[in-house]
Amino acid sequence: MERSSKSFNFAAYHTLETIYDWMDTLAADYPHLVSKVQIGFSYEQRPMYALKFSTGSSSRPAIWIDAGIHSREWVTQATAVWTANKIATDYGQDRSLTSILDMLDIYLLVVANPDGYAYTHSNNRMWRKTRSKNPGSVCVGVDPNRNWDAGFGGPGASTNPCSDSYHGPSAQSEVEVKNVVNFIKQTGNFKGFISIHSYSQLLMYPHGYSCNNIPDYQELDAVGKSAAKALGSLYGTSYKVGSICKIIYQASGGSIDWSYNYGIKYSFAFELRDTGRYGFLLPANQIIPTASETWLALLNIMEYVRDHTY
Amino acid sequence: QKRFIGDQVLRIEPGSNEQISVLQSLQEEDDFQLDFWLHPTNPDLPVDVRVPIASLQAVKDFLESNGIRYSVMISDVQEMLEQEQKEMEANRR
Repeated sequence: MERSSKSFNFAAYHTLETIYDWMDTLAADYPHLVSKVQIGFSYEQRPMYALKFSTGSSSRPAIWIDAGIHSREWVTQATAVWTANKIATDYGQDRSLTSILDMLDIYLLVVANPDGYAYTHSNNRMWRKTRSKNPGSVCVGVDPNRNWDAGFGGPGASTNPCSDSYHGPSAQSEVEVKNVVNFIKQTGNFKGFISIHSYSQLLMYPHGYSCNNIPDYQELDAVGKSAAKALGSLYGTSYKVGSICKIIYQASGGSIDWSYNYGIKYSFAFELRDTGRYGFLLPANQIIPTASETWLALLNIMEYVRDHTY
Repeated sequence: QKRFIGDQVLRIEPGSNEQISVLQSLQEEDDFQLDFWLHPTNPDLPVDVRVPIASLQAVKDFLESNGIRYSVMISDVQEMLEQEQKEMEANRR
């Protein structure tokens, strides 16, 4: 068992239990900044926890970050763990982050698909979806990033329960998605929504279900390019920036399309490393470099949100 | 525990919109049990797909007969999984 947030090995992949235990130690080590908020239970009744970073009252504007909705993208959850620690340790030390947290709250859902993540450790390392049963099919699970109420059931999502991009029987049928939607609606005042995935190095903004430009296209494109430049300043990692539809493929029912349509203007999705040598099996010694460069982009976006509240 | 012995990940480089259409038809083929990591969308982007060993020869034949370029990105997925597992055990210790 990891006994302190300071002795945790961030350069390793961990099970869900270890990550959840570590979240407790982080909250205990930084009680005036970090708290663990349960946003609901997964299909298999695992708790879903977001870390809340807050220095003030409850009605502050906030930024949402989630990681690991596709469970096999392990460097994503590992990056989120590192990022949570970075936020906790840099507050009061780093002027930029401190000024962000003096104005905004940050919520970080470290493992957005806990059932899938547990399944990647126990049964199938390549599992991507949730673990919900599909009536009438032998195949299990829904792609939780095709299940949001944004162009649901449109192009780039499968009607076949056996497909890895099955959209599910209805929008928000997956409790993991519904929990986030409810939490965002109940908490209110979110100004930024960032989903972190991994594979192929992209920074994307809405939409995925449509290839038409969104009204804030120019602004989000500029913010995305600035963030990608900041990210690349550490190791020269090259990111493509653009709308989901234009730089990867048309995909309906995605999380940031929902958040943008809901009114959260600064909605972005990351695809972290790599370019195609290790696939979803990125060696653990690349966790910290990946997280470190990603942090620069996250900070860049959060600074922008801080300076452009609406 | 599901094992991936001999499964490969192919990086396919479609050269035209016609080849994209051919790859999209491959995507619809349930029997091969392909796991697309990057989907066929436009000729500027590669397509990455994990191919179970049982389908490997058929998929490679399909690509070659359609004149579509590809290379092997991961030659044995299970080998990489075992390395990852060892690394995790070492880290745990």
